[in-house]
Amino acid sequence: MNIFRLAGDLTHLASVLVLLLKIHTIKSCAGISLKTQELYAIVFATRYLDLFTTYISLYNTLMKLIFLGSSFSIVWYIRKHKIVRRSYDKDQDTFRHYFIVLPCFVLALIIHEKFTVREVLWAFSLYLEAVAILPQLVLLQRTRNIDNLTGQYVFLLGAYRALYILNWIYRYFTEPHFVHWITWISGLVQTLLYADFFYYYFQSMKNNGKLQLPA
Amino acid sequence: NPKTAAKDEL
Repeated sequence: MNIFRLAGDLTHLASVLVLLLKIHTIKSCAGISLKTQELYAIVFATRYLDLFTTYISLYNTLMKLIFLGSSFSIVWYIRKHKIVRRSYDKDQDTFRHYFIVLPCFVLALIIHEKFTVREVLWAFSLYLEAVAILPQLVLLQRTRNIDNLTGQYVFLLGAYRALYILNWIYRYFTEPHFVHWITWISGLVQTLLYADFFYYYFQSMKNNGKLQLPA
Repeated sequence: NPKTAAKDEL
């Protein structure tokens, strides 16, 4: 495992911890999109089916369990926790799941490595992850005044994707025959979705100001 | 194995 991959995974882990910190200690999920969190839960549930069939490493297994557990517990907190759920911006978080899930599933039926249940679901999870952030970005755009932890959360998620791209470039040059179009293209699309957010994030850092997206 | 290379990622 190279340094970019490790840094990417740790950044992903940090993003989840920041979100759990906000939810668990501040008891607030204001500005967090339940739709995005539910999509991530679907992403991990469909991608990590190989937990039962293939063993890669202890690191791999532990991280998968952490991402599965955290994504489902975040959804639980926002939907069921008696205090947290009150802070959920339900009226603002209006993105429809099936607008995202359905096209991804159809795409996975068309473009996959092998036509088996596991491979189609794996491709589906990659396509879905690529666009799962959209409800969150729409919500940020609508709430405009973004609190620090929410801003950090989205920033860390974007950084994780950027580091994965560096990881693929590194692997391409260091490993023989490392070519993986489905992963690369969906990963690139996913990272590009953060470009606009990154722009305003760095602008706000430069001005020492609060992160505010334009109307 | 190039087919499964990305499967060791999260």
